[in-house]
Amino acid sequence: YALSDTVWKKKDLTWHIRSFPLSSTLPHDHIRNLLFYAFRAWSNTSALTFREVHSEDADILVDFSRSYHDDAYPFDGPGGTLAHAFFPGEHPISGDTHFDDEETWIYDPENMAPGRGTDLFAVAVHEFGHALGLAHSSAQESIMIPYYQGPVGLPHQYRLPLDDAMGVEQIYGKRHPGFHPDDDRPALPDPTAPPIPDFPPYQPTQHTHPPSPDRCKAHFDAIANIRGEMFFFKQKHFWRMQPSRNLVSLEPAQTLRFWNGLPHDFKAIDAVYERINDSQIVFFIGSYYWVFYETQVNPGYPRPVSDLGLPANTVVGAAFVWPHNGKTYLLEKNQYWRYDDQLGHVEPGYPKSVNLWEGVPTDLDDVTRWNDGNTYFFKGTQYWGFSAGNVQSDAGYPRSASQDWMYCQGAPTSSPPAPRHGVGGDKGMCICQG
Amino acid sequence: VRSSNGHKISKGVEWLTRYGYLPQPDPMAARLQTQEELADAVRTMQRFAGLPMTGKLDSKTLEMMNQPRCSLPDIIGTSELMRRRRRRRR
Repeated sequence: YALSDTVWKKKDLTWHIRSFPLSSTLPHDHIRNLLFYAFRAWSNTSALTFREVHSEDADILVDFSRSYHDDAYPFDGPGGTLAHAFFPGEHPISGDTHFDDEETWIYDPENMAPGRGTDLFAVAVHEFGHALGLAHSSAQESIMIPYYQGPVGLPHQYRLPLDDAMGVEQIYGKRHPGFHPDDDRPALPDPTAPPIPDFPPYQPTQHTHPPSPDRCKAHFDAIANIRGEMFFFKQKHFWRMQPSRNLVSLEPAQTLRFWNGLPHDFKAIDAVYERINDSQIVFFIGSYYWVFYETQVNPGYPRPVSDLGLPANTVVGAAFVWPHNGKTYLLEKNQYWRYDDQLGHVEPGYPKSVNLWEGVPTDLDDVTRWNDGNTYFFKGTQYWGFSAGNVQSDAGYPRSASQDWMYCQGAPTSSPPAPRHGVGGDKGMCICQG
Repeated sequence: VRSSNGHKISKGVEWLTRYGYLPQPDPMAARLQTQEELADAVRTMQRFAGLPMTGKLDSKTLEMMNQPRCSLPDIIGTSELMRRRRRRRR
C-alpha cells in the first residue's frame, strides 16, 4: 500500500451526497446504500466511523459531476477517467469525492452485465480510500490499484484486501473489538424519508434449523412461478417444483439459505411473484416488499407497499401476472389492485372486488401461473384452475393441492378423485432428484 | 508509419505526465524529454500495472493506458520532487 502525506486528525467522519447522477437508473436510496457500504468496507477494519449527515459541512462531500467542475481533474465523458477523491486535510475540498456523471453507474455485484456500465460500489470503495489518505497501490489484488477492475461482489459481504486493510490500519489503527458495525449506520438526511434498510448480517452457516412444516398439510403462505419453476413457501421453508413437475426434494429448503436478504425474524412470506418487465422477484411480507435480482436482494429494500401506490397498511396476500393481459394483480383479502410493472404504480380505479374470478373464495393464499398457461388459485388445502384468460374456474375444481402438487397419498380433498395431471411417477409417486 | 508512431508517443507522454510518471513541463525552462527518461517512465508504469517491463509503448501498455481508471496520479509528488531537484541543480 502507499500512503499520502495527509491524514484525518479525527476518527469519526461525516459524509454527504451533494449531487446525484442526472441519468442513472439507480434510485437515490440505492446510491446512498452503496456508498454507505463502501464506507463500511473501511470502517470494518479500522478505528474509523462514518455517519451520513444532511449538511454540506460534512467531511466528505460526494458529487456526480461532468467535464470541468472547478478542480484540477476535469472529467472526460464515458470511459477514461471515472472518479477521483481528494486526500484528507484542512482545505474545504479535502476528502471530497467526485464521480464522472457521464459514466453509466450500475449495481452489478456479480458482473452479470460486463461492459454495460461501471459498478458504483467498486469505484466508491477505491475513491474513499483516497479520501482517507491512501494513494494508488501497485499490488494487483488491491482495491487501490488505479485501473477499474470490474465489480467486487456483494457490498454487505465485501472485505478489503489485506494490502488495503493494512494501509488504513496503519493510519487510523485497528477497529476496537467492542465496536458494533451498526453504530455507523447512516443518519437520515430527510426526517420524512423512510429509513435505509440494512442487509441482514451475513451468516455462512446456520447452526439451528427451524422445524420443517409438513408438505401434505398444504396451507401454503405463498406460491410463485419463478423462471418456470414453482416455489411453495410455508413458514420459513419452501418446496421447489421443476418444470417437469418433479419436486427437487420432499424435504423443504430453508428460505433464508436460498433467498439472501429477507429479514431473519420473518414468520411467513405473504406473496411472491416474478416481475414481467425485468424478471426480478418480488417478495411481500406484511406491508413491505423486497425485490430480488436472482437470489440476492437489491440494495434499498425493504420498501413500504405504499411506494407501489397501495394504501400504507395493505398486506398483499397474493400477487400474480395474469397471462391474458400481462398485467400484475395484487390481492388483499377480498379486494385487488391492478399494477403496472413498467410504471411501478397501481392503476387508477382500484381496488376492486376479487369476485371478478368466479368460483374462488376470498383471502387466498396465493395465485400463480403454471407452465401450461393456466392460472391456479390456492387457499388452504385446495386449489382452483383457470384456463388461459378465463375468469370462471374450470370444471372439476377445487382439487387437493397436496395430492396434485405435493404428491401426498390420501390427502383430504373436497372433490371426487380426478385423474392427476402432469408428470408423476407410477401410482402418483413423485420422482425426486437429489 | 512515422506519423502513427509520433502520435502514439505523444499520447503516451501525455498519459505518463498526467499520472505522475513524467514531470509536468516546466514553463520556465525549455527542455526536451530524453529517450531514456521516457523509457524509464514507461518501465515504472509497466511495473505499477503488472505488465512486462519492456520500457516501450507496446500494445499491452497502450491497452492499459486506455483502461477506465481513477483520475488521480499513480506517483504522487513526482513532478514536484523533480521540479525541486531541477531547481537545486540550477
